[in-house]
Amino acid sequence: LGEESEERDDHLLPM
Amino acid sequence: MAEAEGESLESWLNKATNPLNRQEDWEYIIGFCDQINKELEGPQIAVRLLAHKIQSPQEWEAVQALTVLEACMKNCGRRFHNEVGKFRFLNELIKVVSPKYLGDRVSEKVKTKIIELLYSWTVALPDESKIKDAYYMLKRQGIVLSDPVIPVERTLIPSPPPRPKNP
Repeated sequence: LGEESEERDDHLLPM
Repeated sequence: MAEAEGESLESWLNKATNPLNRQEDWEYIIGFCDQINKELEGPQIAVRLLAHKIQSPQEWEAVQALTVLEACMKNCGRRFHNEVGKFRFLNELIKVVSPKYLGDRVSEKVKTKIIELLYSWTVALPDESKIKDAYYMLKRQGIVLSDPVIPVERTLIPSPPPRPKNP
């Protein structure tokens, strides 16, 4: 579960 | 070497990236890599420390940090690749090359090295899809104009075939 939520929070920087 | 006992990731990296180093110091670079492999959370802590050094306003400190990063990618295995392959870390590299963030204040040498590293990882680590996403975003933004040419000895190949001694 921890890994899944980390995955959801991991976004490419807005440019 | 009794002196090395109790060294932390931070102290190894400070030595490996010290702006007073006259050349890259491989004893400290390898010491940092070994420490990552010893610690349970080594890769997570290491990428955070490295990101900070790579964003240093001192060019030589940033260049040495990129050499350390390259060495870690070769010596610290999949655990380290997984951390580098997260946007959390990739974004820190993107900030350095992008004129919207730090790019205007960073030397071409540092920016070129970051782009070379990113490109070499897209080739060597095709499973790390976020590295590709980050690299192609930089291309779309016009920050990367063409793929760099990476010398064979600098590509990230786990075990390159040995050269014949006397062909």
